[in-house]
Amino acid sequence: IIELADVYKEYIVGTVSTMALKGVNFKVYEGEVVAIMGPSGSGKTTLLNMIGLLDRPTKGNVFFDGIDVSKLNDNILANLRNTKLGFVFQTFNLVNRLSVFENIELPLIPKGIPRRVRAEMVKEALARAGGEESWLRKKPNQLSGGQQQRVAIARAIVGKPIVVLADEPTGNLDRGSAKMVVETFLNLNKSGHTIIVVTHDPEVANCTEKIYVIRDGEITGEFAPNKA
Amino acid sequence: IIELADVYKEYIVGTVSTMALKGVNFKVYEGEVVAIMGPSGSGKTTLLNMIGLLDRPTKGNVFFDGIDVSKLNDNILANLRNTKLGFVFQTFNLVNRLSVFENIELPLIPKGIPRRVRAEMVKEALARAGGEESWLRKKPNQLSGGQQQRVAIARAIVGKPIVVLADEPTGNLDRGSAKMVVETFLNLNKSGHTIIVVTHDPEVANCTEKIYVIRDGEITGEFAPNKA
Ligand SMILES: Nc1ncnc2c1ncn2[C@@H]1O[C@H](COP(=O)(O)OP(=O)(O)OP(=O)(O)O)[C@@H](O)[C@H]1O
Ligand SMILES: Nc1ncnc2c1ncn2[C@@H]1O[C@H](COP(=O)(O)OP(=O)(O)OP(=O)(O)O)[C@@H](O)[C@H]1O
Ligand SMILES: [Mg+2]
Ligand SMILES: [Mg+2]
Repeated sequence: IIELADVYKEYIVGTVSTMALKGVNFKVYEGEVVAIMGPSGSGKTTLLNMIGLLDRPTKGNVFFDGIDVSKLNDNILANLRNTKLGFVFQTFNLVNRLSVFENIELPLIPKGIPRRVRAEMVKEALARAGGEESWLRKKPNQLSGGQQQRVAIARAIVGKPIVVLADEPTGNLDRGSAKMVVETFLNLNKSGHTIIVVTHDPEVANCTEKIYVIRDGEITGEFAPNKA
Repeated sequence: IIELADVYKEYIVGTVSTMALKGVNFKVYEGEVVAIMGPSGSGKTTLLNMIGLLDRPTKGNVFFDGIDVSKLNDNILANLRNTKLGFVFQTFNLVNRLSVFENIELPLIPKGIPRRVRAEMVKEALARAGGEESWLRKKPNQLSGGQQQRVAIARAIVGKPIVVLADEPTGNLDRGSAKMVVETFLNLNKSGHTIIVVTHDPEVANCTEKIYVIRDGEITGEFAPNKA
């Protein structure tokens, strides 16, 4: 469903150039659950931004459903992203002036869903992410770090996107809350959604079908989960 | 060195009240290395904010070096905090319009340290946190999540504060980087600094002398690390 062919990504800051991705070839098929692991700074977020159509490569091609996205203009790309993809950001990226309810509801607004149905979907998504209804009227910065993370997960899954991309979704969660989040992703996968998770946690990675390892901008290996 | 006596903390949002801390008694002695663990939303950050003099309790007393801080006005409290405490925030709280160098240097500015000495201290602190000199000219949002976390750690330790408080300092780090951060805290401790770490990671907690567990706003137990 998504393919990266020989993708490079360079960041230039002043005179310093960082090649965050160096010729990455990556394919994920519909309905797969995969993990991406690697040291801090190795390019995981950059790779997820490419797969999630949030950023364009410096060189190389990205295909979504066989379409070369470099041929699409920004509006069409944004529309494709908003309808097909759900993104959990490493830094949550919640909107502080909106309530938790409004934050989770955000992806549903452009879809013309009636308000009452939207409210049901918001509550269900938050419950599936392990959240509590008492959070809905709060602002994000009136929640703990791990509570904000689960609101970000709820927002990513509320529209039931075909592909869910999660960047370190359990970094601020205790073991029990992390397990619940993983279970939600696996349940979504059972109903056909594709899940791609960047994680430093081997216990999360071992719940997936395939683990890709990235090191210094290159995918160095593909492993089966260690179900030991 | 820091003592909490029967501390309560209540957050009121509209009509909803959350009692984040319910009668916490907590003592940390000079030169100790302790961990605080507990489920997401249990009150760890709120507790660390009390210990770190960043917030005042709704009820109960906090003593720093035997002084009841409720008797101190905000200016004196801020001065005490800036000279004696180093804080690693759960969400890093780096200043995006300043370079990484300027961010780490920030705690040194009020201390009248000559510029050349400050530059040495900034580089040493970043190296000890596992960072690289190539980051110094970047802005924080031009770094990866785990790289930003290590800049936040460097900023907390650069002034060699008597007490270092770290809120989930390894959430965005791979195993190797996390070990290096823990080692830096333990080295600081060897030279007499007091270290208090909030963490979800048992491997980090097991490197400390004492593990406090908090659940739903109350400290429910104190454990010895499992050196198994
Ligand atoms: N500014 C605030 N306003 C209202 N409620 C708050 C505020 N900050 C925290 N809370 C609430 O207080 C409780 C404790 O929050 P705290 O941030 O201390 O938890 P935590 O143990 O650090 O959690 P995590 O592991 O997820 O970071 C939570 O239920 C949270 O929703
Ligand atoms: N906006 C940017 N400008 C310049 N360099 C960047 C930018 N974003 C990332 N980088 C650099 O690109 C490299 C890869 O960053 P990336 O965020 O993809 O790593 P990561 O694997 O997600 O790390 P982490 O596990 O710490 O989140 C890093 O060296 C980083 O400093
Ligand atoms: Mg990242
Ligand atoms: Mg917290």
